[in-house]
Amino acid sequence: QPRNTDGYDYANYHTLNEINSFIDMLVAENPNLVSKIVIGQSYEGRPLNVLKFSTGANRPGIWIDTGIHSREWVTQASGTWFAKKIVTDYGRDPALTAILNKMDIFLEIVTNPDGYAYTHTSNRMWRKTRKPNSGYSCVGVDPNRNWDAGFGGAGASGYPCSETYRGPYANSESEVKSIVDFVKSHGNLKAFVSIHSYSQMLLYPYGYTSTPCKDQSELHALAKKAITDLASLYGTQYTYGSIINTIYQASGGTIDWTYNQGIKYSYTFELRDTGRYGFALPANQIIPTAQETWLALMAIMQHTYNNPY
Amino acid sequence: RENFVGHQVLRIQPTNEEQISVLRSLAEKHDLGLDFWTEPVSVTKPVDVRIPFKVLQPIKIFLLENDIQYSIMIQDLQDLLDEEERVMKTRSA
Repeated sequence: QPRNTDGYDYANYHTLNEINSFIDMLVAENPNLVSKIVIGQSYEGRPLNVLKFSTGANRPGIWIDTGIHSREWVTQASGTWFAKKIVTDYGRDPALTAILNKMDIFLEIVTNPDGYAYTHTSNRMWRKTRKPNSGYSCVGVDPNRNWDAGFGGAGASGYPCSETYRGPYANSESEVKSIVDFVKSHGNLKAFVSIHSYSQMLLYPYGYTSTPCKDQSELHALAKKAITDLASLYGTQYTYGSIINTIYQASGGTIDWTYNQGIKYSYTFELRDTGRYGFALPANQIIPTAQETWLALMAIMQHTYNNPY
Repeated sequence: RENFVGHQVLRIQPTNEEQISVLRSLAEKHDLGLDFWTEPVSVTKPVDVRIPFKVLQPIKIFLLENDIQYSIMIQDLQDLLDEEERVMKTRSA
């Protein structure tokens, strides 16, 4: 085990325990900047850990989560890299420092810990939560179809054995409900970025309806800026747009709900796609993926900082 | 631990709406055990699907019969996962 976060191998995949140890080390090393919040428990009783980066009280916040689909390991690995990047750059990078002097950043590195643990122990291809479905042998719900935004509509399955099973009712999954409760109780989140992999897309609401969201032109322009910044590092080309126009109709999705809660800068990423591995990217892709994604995240965070609402 | 020996991930490129419809109907057949990594939505987006070994040949024949083009993105998924695990352990060590 590494003794500190400098000794952590960011270019390797890690188990849930290793990531949780990393979280605790990061908090211990940066007590004036980082704290850990437990926003709830997973179905199997694991803590839902969120890192809070904060330099003051009662600040507006930016939320980032990685890996709600457990098998997309490059997202959790990128989230770990982001956490270290934030503590490294605070006080050095003027843009991030300015943001953190005015806003908090919340980062949930392992959004679906039961699923993530399961991918390490039993089934590398596991994607959903691990809650049993009454009357079926198939386990789990797609947590990105379980939000109360067009829940139950087209673009999600009502069949528990489907990979896109929406669950019996909105927020049925504690992994989702815990975030919902946190967002509502916080009440002042200004940006919400949910990170998935793969296929190189940056998407904004809506997924459940073809009606454009009222901020579409601004979100579209910001997405263009973010993916341009992202591409400046390694030339990785992203597509961008609303979920329904860019991929497909999907109901019950995360950012549709957050947008409807009033969080204007709601985005979801689909990370790097080499065309060879799908979401099972080799570990040597972790750092380039995280580095380029960070540039896009910074674009979104800076815009949020510069455009208070 | 679940084993994925012989599973392949095919990258399928539909060329018209009819082929997308065929692929959608395939995705509805849950008993086949297909795992769609990307879903059939439009001719501009490839469809990636993990196919268990036991249905690999029938699915390939089905695609050929429907004139649907594909390439093999991952030849043997378990090989990839074994390599992933080997790298994890080596780097940890």
